[in-house]
Order: sequence, then structure tokens, then C-alpha cells
Amino acid sequence: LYGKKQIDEKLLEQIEEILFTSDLGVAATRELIETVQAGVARKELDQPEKLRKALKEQIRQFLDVVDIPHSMPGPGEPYVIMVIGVNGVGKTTTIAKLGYQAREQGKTVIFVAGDTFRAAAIEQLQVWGDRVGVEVIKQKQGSDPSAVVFDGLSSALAKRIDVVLIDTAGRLHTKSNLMEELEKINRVIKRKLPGAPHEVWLVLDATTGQNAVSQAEIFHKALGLTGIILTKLDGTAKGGIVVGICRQMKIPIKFIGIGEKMDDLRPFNAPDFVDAIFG
Amino acid sequence: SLSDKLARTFKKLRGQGKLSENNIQEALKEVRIALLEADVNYKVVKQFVEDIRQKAMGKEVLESLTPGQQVIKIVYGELTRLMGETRQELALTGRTPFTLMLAGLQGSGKTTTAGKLALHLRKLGRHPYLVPADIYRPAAIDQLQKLGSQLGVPVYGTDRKLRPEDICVDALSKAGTVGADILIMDTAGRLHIDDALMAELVRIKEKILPTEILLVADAMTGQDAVNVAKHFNELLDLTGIILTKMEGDARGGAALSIKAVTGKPIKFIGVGEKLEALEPFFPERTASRILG
Ligand SMILES: Nc1nc2c(ncn2[C@@H]2O[C@H](COP(=O)(O)OP(=O)(O)OP(=O)(O)O)[C@@H](O)[C@H]2O)c(=O)[nH]1
Ligand SMILES: Nc1nc2c(ncn2[C@@H]2O[C@H](COP(=O)(O)OP(=O)(O)OP(=O)(O)O)[C@@H](O)[C@H]2O)c(=O)[nH]1
Ligand SMILES: [Mg+2]
Ligand SMILES: [Mg+2]
Repeated sequence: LYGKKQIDEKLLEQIEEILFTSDLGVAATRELIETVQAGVARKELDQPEKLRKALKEQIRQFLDVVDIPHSMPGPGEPYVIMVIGVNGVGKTTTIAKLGYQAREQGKTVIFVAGDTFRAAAIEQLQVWGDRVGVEVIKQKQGSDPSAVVFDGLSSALAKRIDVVLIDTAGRLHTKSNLMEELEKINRVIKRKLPGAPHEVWLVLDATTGQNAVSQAEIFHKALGLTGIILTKLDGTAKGGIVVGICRQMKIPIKFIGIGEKMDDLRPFNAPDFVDAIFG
Repeated sequence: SLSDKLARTFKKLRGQGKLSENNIQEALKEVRIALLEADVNYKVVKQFVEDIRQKAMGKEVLESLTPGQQVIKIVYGELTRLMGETRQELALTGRTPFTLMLAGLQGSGKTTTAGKLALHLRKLGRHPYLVPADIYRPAAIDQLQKLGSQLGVPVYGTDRKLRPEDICVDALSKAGTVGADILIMDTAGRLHIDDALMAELVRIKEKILPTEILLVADAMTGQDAVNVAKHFNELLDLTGIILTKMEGDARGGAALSIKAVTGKPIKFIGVGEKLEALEPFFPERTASRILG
């Protein structure tokens, strides 16, 4: 978009290509292009630079979502965060990063090994627990995840832990029995500690296409999401799928994952995110 | 669905016996939208729609079809043709032990797919040997060892202090000791833009000269699929693609994007988390799914 002297069909096509290839999707791209065309027609946007600014501002607005209000833990109660999402998006690694961050802030943390299904899932979380200096509450592979979560909360209450991070098995949102398992875990948490889980965060992989919308819709419907974490933004994918999701479902993006190490987590920054789309 | 949209598009244009410039234009817009919504890459869509326009121009609408159906027939036929007309199995020719190298982005399903391939090959009467060449991810070696013991398939005892290429060379030298005739090498997930890690894959390739080099890609990947596939293919000259997590509701446009940009055959699809969940790739099924 740089160095273009006038607003013409070619410029609009360039913009359309940038938006589409950033995974913004048909609906959001169409709406943004129409808004821009309206501004051009009204002679408000008469230079490419103004057009680009207006476009960026509009996307930022779509991403501007207020935090979802929810209960806070009482005295001596832990802040309970449940991390969910489809297979391989980065849940377990993100929990390690969140634990590291909480420890840096001087908080006490435990990890709950809620993925009792996948091979070496518990071992993977344990390695992270050892590296970050966080205890991992776990049972044998194959045990009931709800039972492990219940254990985790009991332990956290007994030890007056500040933050509980619950890892869950990856699952496709289209598998109703697996979604029911998640809802059961949620109920167990609620019964054990009213007000919890204080956060239910959906992890989305930045390389995902429009299926992310379906993921967000179904996980949101099942559990009520309080936030989204967008991982693997250190790749070449722009993660534009969150634009439509934020706009449609009003779920805030909490953090972004930018690598595989424990400190590769950043708070979400809308202007930076939008700038990255335009390269 | 696309068929409904095309039916509406053509309804406005009456008595069309031939597909002409103007009635095609509107139909192609709908096709373009359907493909973009299915995550087919923007540039791939552009090229594809243009090819369809060429093929459809002047075509007679067959007696039994409406113009909309005629267009769909052309699109569906072209999609199927592009994604691979003939079923392609693993090309296990030459001397044993054969070697399969799996590569791809983080979390795409390589380790699980390695296990699935081991089961698939054993059912075909082969003797697979699983080789954990991911020395980075916590419990990655553990994960493949667990899958191996679940299947009763031998797993090479990887020493994390060795470099992946040397692990693979040593595993190859030990294939005979476990009576294996095919090695399945699981590598660490990596970004295509990580030069150092991509160079590692090239080193493994150069030392092993794998029978097959397979890109394991997630079926729900969006526009970035072309960047990833193109780069892996340029550096490794892939022999095939495996698309995972295909049992979900992702439209799977990445299949077309990856095939279009690499020209390499999609050999298998992953359709679940269990080790039995590996199927051959059928282009017609993915074509109808992409069209929606
Ligand atoms: N480059 C990059 N890789 C990441 C990021 N987050 C996670 N990963 C990698 O993605 C892969 C999968 O991460 P996991 O944490 O195992 O993902 P998961 O969602 O827990 O996977 P399942 O439990 O199997 O569903 C690992 O190789 C991670 O190192 C990120 O922000 N950037
Ligand atoms: N639903 C579904 N899940 C799958 C499929 N294939 C793999 N998975 C899951 O995807 C997640 C990631 O699989 P892995 O095998 O650990 O992926 P990977 O590519 O080895 O990951 P890295 O080594 O970190 O790059 C796990 O939860 C798997 O069970 C599939 O076909 N369908
Ligand atoms: Mg995990
Ligand atoms: Mg792996």
C-alpha cells in the first residue's frame, strides 16, 4: 500500500488481497472494503494514506472488546483458569508460559494435568512444571479428568495457592461426547469452588482458517469463554480470524504466543496486531 | 450451499441453453466466495476461477442439468482433477529398509501420524521401526515410545544429546537388529521461516536419502498453507502430503492450496486421535466438502 499515488481499483484489490490472505474471511473483508468505498465516495478518503489509516482504525475497533466481567476468588481462594481448544494449538505450552508469568509476578501456581488421554501429555506438563518451578497435580493416564481437576482444586485450597492453571485434552468441537466431558469438568469446578472457573480461555492457532469461527462459537456455547489466546504468531500467519470472532462474539484476546519458550507470551496489543497485518 | 446460491444466480437469467459471458460472471463470483470461505488460498482461487471461466465459456448446458448444476459439475470436476486423480500409496520401491521422514509445523500431528503409519504398514505386512528425532519438545520421545509400545512396534532409543541427523543415521544402522524393513522418522515441529531448523531437515534428508518425505499439515490451516507448503517443498522436494484432523468441520481448502502450490500428491488423511484413524485421500470427497 506504500507509494501508491491514487485510490483506484488496483489499490482496493491490493487491500482486499492483504485482508483475505491475513485470514480475515469473506464477511469481515467485504464489510471493510465497503466502508472504505463509502469513505472514498464521500471524498473523505482522498489519499491512499488516509485510506490505510481509516482501514486500520476500523479493524482496531472490531478488536476492541471490553473484558468480560466475572466473579473474583474470595480470600484464600485460587484464581482458576481453564485452558481449552482443539488438538495441537498450544494449550499445554501456553499454560507453561502463563505459569512462568505468574511466578515472575510472585504468585504461587499449580498446574492441573487435565489431559488424561493423549500419550505423554502428563509427562509433557510435568517437564514444564519442573522448568517453571510449579507443582503438577496429576493422576495416571486414562483416569477421569474431572477427578484430577477436583484433586487439583482441593490441593490449591489446602495450600492457599494463588493461581490454578487447568490443562485439558485437545478435542475437536464437533465431537459432542468430548464437549460433554468438558462441560462435566466445568460443573465439577463450579461445585467445588463457587465462582470458579474465573477464566475459560480458548487457545487458537494463528495458522487456522475460518474453522476458528466454528471453534469459538461451539466452545463459547458450551462453556462461556472469557478470553482467547492466539498462538504461533511468530510464524507467517497473521491470525486475522480473531477479527471476525471478536466482532461477532465480543470475546477479548488476552495474550499472543510468539514462540516455544516459557517467556514467549505477550499481552495482546490491537494496534501492533493490525500493523502486522499490513506488514 | 453453493448449489443453492448458483440455482438462485441462474434463476435470474432465463432460458439459457449455453453458458455465456454474462451468466458465467455471477456464477463465478459465487464460486470464488465459496472457495475463499473454505480457506482456499486467495491466489489459488484467482487462478482456479479463471481456469473454470475458460472451461465453462460456450459450453452447452446438458439436457438433464440446470446452468447452475452445469457450472458445479465443471468446478467439481476441475477440483477433483487438481487434487489428484489417482490414489497414491507410499512408493516403497528399491532396497530396504525404506525410510519415511515426517515434517511440518508445530502441532500438525506428526508424532501421532508416525504411530498411525506404523500401524498401517504393519497391517500391510511390513515391519516398521519408529524413530523419535524430536530432541526439543518436552516428552516428545516419551510420546512416540508410548505409541510404539501401544502398538507393539519397536522404537529406537533416542539419545537426546545427539543431533537429529545422527539419530536417524544410527537408527538406520540398527534397523536389522529389530528386523525392521521400514523406518518412520518423526521430526520436531518447526516454522518454515526458521532457517536453522529447516537446515536440520535438509541435513537429515542428505544423510538418509529418505524413500518418502511427507509434509504433515493440519486440514484447518488457512491462507498460510501455501507459504508453509511452498517452503518445505522447495527445501526438501516432498514426495507427499498428509492432511490431519480431517474428521472435523473444516472445509479443508488447504488441501487444494497445498496441492496447487507443490504439485505433490496427498497420500493420506488423519481422521481422529486414535492410531487406527488414518485413511487414503479421496479427492472427490474433499472436493464436495470444499464446495460446501
Ligand atoms: N512457534 C510456536 N510454536 C508454539 C507456540 N505455542 C505452542 N507451540 C508449539 O506447538 C506444539 C504443540 O503445543 P502443545 O502445547 O503440545 O499443544 P496442545 O494444544 O497442548 O496439544 P494437544 O494437547 O495435543 O491438543 C509444540 O511443538 C509447541 O512447542 C507458539 O506460540 N509459537
Ligand atoms: N482430531 C484429530 N486429532 C489429531 C489427528 N492427528 C493428530 N491429532 C492430535 O493433534 C495433536 C497434536 O498431535 P502431535 O502428534 O503431538 O503433533 P506434532 O506435529 O507431533 O506436534 P509437534 O511435535 O509439537 O510439532 C494431538 O492431540 C493429537 O492427538 C487427527 O487426525 N484428528
Ligand atoms: Mg496439550
Ligand atoms: Mg511431535
